[in-house]
Amino acid sequence: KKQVVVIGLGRFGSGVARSLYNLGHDVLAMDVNDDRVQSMMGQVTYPVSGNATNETVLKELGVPDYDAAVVAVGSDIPGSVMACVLLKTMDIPYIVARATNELHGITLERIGVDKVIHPESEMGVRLAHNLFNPNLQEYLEMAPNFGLSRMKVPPQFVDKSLKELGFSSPRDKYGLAVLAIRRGNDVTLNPDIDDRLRSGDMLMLAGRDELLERLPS
Amino acid sequence: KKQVVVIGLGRFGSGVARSLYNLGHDVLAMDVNDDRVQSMMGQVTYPVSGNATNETVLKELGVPDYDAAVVAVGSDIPGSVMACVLLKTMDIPYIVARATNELHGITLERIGVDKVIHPESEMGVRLAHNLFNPNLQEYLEMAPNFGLSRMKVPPQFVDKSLKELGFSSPRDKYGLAVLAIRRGNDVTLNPDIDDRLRSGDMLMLAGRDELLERLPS
Ligand SMILES: Nc1ncnc2c1ncn2[C@@H]1O[C@H](COP(=O)(O)OP(=O)(O)OP(=O)(O)O)[C@@H](O)[C@H]1O
Ligand SMILES: Nc1ncnc2c1ncn2[C@@H]1O[C@H](COP(=O)(O)OP(=O)(O)OP(=O)(O)O)[C@@H](O)[C@H]1O
Repeated sequence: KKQVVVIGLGRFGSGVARSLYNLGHDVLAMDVNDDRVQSMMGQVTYPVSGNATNETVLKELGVPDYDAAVVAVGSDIPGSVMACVLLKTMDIPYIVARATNELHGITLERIGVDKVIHPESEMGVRLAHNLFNPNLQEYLEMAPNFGLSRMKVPPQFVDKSLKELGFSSPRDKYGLAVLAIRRGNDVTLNPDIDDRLRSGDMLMLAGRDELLERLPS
Repeated sequence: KKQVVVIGLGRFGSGVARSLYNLGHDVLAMDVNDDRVQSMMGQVTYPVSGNATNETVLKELGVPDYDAAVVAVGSDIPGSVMACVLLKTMDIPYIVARATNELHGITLERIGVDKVIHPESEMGVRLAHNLFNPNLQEYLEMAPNFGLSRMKVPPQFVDKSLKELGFSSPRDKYGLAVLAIRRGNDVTLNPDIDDRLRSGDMLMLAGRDELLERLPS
């Protein structure tokens, strides 16, 4: 269990903060904007109103003892840089900051931030890579040209079993293995190939990328 | 080779446009802002100044014949929705739109957009999942709080079997299932729990997120 401070509760920062909390860590979520702080109540350990460029505030909150910091401030570039410099002076072991543009990113690297993220452009590149494989809702590469993909069950699969559809093994019709099925919020690993699929089910399929690309849409 | 129109050349849109062009597709990149259009010269097939809520403009540019559209407009929600509705009326086979908040996303789904992306919050969730474990290289969500992660075998696991390590089943020590092992460029699904792991192996682990989080780093 680690202690993390997340500064800036926009879409990126609140996403990081909530997820870290759900993963079991202690999350201090800070923002100058009261409404944003309020909306994090119950979703993080400790939502607090404050300005991260204020060294006293950070010290009073015990930030120097934290394991990591995520600076998710967006458009206020000087503020973002100043907060990162303060965190560096406090010797926070691991600092991640999001950059708004190229120059912002270079500046953050120069001041010693451990990891710089450009969330929008990184997601843009990711989208470009799976735009024409719409069934590959999510993709995780296992090896070059071999991966795992999450596929929403199309209408024509409903009420049929994996065996009937040709998914009983990688030697069957589609050349893919179904490693798991998600139904509602439950995940069944190594599913029964005679079970009938239902509308809304998601299949976790593993196999060669070119075979994943041939799934029906 | 496909024809794609990317509307909105902010960080997300320009990332998508450039990558698609680099992947070999024909990219029409549109924005109302001339400077942004100019900066895409040479990075996409055809950067054009225009307003995507103008049906005439879209038709004159041949957009109805395109294979896909990406609406990467950010803060102008009505504009984003209107552009998507126009694209739907033109029967574009595949439309992806980025949403600025939850309600925007729901609206886009309701009007029939094929895929809605929340780039910042999705990157935030991703960051949270690998913040403390550089070994957890990739993460794929199977269900809320349940996922699959690719983990590089740390030195202390080398020469030990999955059984010895506590990975023989989700009821074992780590509470995780090893769905596959990658060794070199080969992937073995449903691996033998008595096989000894080697340096450089990658494990595909499935289970509750908080348990994935407890893996050694
Ligand atoms: N010095 C600061 N201390 C604390 N919070 C700050 C500071 N400066 C900015 N913030 C907060 O950071 C948050 C994110 O910044 P902003 O909204 O400018 O970025 P954004 O690019 O829209 O973010 P996102 O893309 O993550 O939604 C805002 O809620 C803002 O109030
Ligand atoms: N109707 C429209 N037609 C074409 N382009 C548009 C239209 N409306 C907005 N845009 C453009 O969309 C781009 C992205 O929008 P905006 O800058 O509001 O979003 P953003 O959230 O900052 O984007 P990003 O996070 O991708 O950087 C802008 O360059 C803007 O000029």
